[in-house]
Amino acid sequence: LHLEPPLARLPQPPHEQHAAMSPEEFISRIMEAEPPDIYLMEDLKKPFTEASMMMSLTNLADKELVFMISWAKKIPGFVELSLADQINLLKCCWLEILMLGLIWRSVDHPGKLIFSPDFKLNREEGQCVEGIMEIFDMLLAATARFRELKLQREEYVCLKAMILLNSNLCSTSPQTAEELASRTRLLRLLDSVIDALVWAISKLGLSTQQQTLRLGHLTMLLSHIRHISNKGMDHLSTMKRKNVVLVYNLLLEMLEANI
Amino acid sequence: SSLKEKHKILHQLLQNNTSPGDLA
Repeated sequence: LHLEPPLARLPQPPHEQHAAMSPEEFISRIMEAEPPDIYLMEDLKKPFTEASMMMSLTNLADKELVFMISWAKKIPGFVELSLADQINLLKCCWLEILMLGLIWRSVDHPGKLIFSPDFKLNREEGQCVEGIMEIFDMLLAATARFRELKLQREEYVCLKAMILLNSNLCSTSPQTAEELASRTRLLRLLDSVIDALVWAISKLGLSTQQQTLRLGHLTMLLSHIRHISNKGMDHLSTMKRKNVVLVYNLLLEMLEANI
Repeated sequence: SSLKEKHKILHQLLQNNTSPGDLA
């Protein structure tokens, strides 16, 4: 049960197609929205220095961000939200989305972080960057938890969409009619994603109780990812302030939105 | 409009149909 805002009782506008989609169709659409493998395409010189590792990490993040915007636009219903909501959601969750992608790529590689097919790091390689080992360890621990749960691709894509759509829900309250309408659309869209995740879990052949527990365990992991992202944001801001790394383009814009 | 000015690149990517391949 949840309290519906008043506009949710109005007839469904024709453009809200996701509300009429089956969970299976919705998952199929967000699976198609998945970005391709993104390569760093740099000649990595090992051992890394603090500056070279930070430069590789930020170069890759900047590339991934461009694809992330394209991914968000392909989630059914996202572009029907107000532009302000689209911007706010993305600026709040970008590092969480990058981290969940990293966790997914690393889930079958214990002890390693697979940033891209051509940029893989062992835990110990984090030693060369001050303060990053703590973040690597938290990422590896979250990855191990997803490994224990045997995270499925369908569940992963739903969790990623949930991070995006849930990222800004509690930091603003709608003031104008337009903002309220967008908020209502956002809540309906979140309903569709939750339905899709429930459906994905229901296909795994678990008992009803095990399905409920799995839903709880998977969604509880999202609070850990938010925590790691906040730590990562602080770390990147510090590295930028100390001029260890030059942050530019879209990454700079997204980072500054969070400072 | 301040939101759009503060997030020029993000705003541009959300509004136009440029594919990431073109920008990468």
